[in-house]
Amino acid sequence: SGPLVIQNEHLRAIFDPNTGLLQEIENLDLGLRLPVSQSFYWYNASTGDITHPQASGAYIFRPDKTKPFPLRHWVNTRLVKNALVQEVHQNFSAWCSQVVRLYPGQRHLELEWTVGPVPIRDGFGKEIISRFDSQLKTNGRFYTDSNGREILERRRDYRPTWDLNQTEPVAGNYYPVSSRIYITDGQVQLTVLTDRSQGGSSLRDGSLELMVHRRLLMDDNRGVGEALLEPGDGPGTGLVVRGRHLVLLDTVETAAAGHRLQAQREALAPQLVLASPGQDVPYSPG
Amino acid sequence: QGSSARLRQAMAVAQHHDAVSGTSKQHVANDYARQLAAGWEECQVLVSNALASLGSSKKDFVFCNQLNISVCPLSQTANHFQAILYNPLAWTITWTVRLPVGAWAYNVRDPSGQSVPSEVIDIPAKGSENSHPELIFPASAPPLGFSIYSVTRLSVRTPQFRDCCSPPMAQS
Repeated sequence: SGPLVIQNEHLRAIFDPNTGLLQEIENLDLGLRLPVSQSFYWYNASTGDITHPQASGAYIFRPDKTKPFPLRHWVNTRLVKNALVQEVHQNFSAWCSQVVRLYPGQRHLELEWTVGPVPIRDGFGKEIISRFDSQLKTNGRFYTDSNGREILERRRDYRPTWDLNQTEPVAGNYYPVSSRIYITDGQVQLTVLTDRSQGGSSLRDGSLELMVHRRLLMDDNRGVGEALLEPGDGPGTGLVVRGRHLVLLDTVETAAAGHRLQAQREALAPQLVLASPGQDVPYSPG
Repeated sequence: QGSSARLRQAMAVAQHHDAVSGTSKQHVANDYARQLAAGWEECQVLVSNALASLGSSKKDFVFCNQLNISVCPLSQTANHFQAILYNPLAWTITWTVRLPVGAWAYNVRDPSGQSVPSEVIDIPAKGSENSHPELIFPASAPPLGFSIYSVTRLSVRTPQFRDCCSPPMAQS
C-alpha cells in the first residue's frame, strides 16, 4: 500500500511503505520538507583490544566498531487514527518498539521508544542508539545543550581548546545531552528534545544519534567493580526502558523559540492527580 | 502531614556523580532510586494537601506513577472518577490526557460541565497479543492553577473505535 502518513495542522510525517520507517517530516506552517529516516542501532561494546585494553563500562563508552548494527531494516507497523491522535506503532524486535505520535495542535513529532530487556545471550554487550539520518549539509557540526540553558557548538574530531588526536572516532565525538541536540545546514534545523539526559553525537553530516539504553558484560576497571548489567525485576532479566524524543523541524530563525518553549512544557509538564468523587469533604484550613 | 524534606534530601544525595551518571554498583543505584521514591511518596501527601486547600475540599487523591506503562488501577476500574491537572507553568497549557481505562466509551466533562471530545483507543500490551483500552482527551489548565475533569464510563458494549490496522509489512 502507499506510504503511511500521520498529520495535524502543523506537521506531517511520512513513513516508507516498504520498511515502515520514518521517511520524511514536513512543517506545514513553514512549508519545510526534510527527508529524514530514523531507526535503532546497537554498538557492540568493546571488551578491550590490542590497541587498548579499555572495555566499555559504567564510566566508559567504547564501541568495538565505529559502525553500529541496525536492529532491523524494516518494521511491522500499526496505524491508529482518530480525531484526537494519530499514531504509527513500529515493532523493531521483541525488545524494541516505538510509537510515533501526533496530537492536534502539536508542533513536534513525539517518538515514544521502549527498549529492553537487551539480549546478551550472544555474549555481546550492547549500546542502543536512536539515529536520525538526513541530507542536511551540517559540515561536521552539531549542537548540544548544557543543562537546558547554554547551547554548545560541537565539531567532529575537534576540540576548541587543544589539538585533538582523535583515537576514538565514535566515543570521542559523543557529548552529554541534557535536554536537546540539533543539527542545521544554516537554513533548516532538526532538533530532538530528550526527556532525560543521554549521550549524543552527529558522526556523519546530516546524521544525529542519541543513546537510549546500554547493557554491558564487563567492568571498565574504573572503580565500580561491576558490569553495567542492570538486572531488571529479577536476576539477569535486564531493564526495560521507555522514554520519548520530541522532534522539531524549523528554520534556524524560528527554531530556538520552538524548542525552548516545548522543553519548558516538558520539564514542567502538568501533574495529573486522580480522585474518586463522592468522597469530597469541605475543607478550609484555618 | 506531607513534607518535601525527604525528597530534598534524596535529591541532595543524588548530586553525587554516581547518581547523575550511573557509575555505581547496582545496589547503590537501587538505593538512590529507593530514596527518591520515598521522597516522592511524601510529596504526594504535600500535593494532596495543597490541592485540598486550593480546592477547599478534601478528596481521596490518587497518584498513578505508572502511566508511562499504562497502569492506573483507579482509572482502569472506576465507573466515575475525576482527573485533576495541575499546571506549574506561568501560562495556560493545553495537554492531551491519556489514561488506561476498563471500557470503550466514556463521557468527559470540563470544569464548566461542558462535554469534552474523547476517544478510547486500544493499545497493544508489550509482548502479548491482547491489548488494553486507553482514554484520550484534550485538557487545559490555567497558569499556576489546576482544572478538574469529570470522567464517567458509558454503558456501551462495543468499542467505539478500533484502530485501522495496516496490512502487516512484507514478511520477507
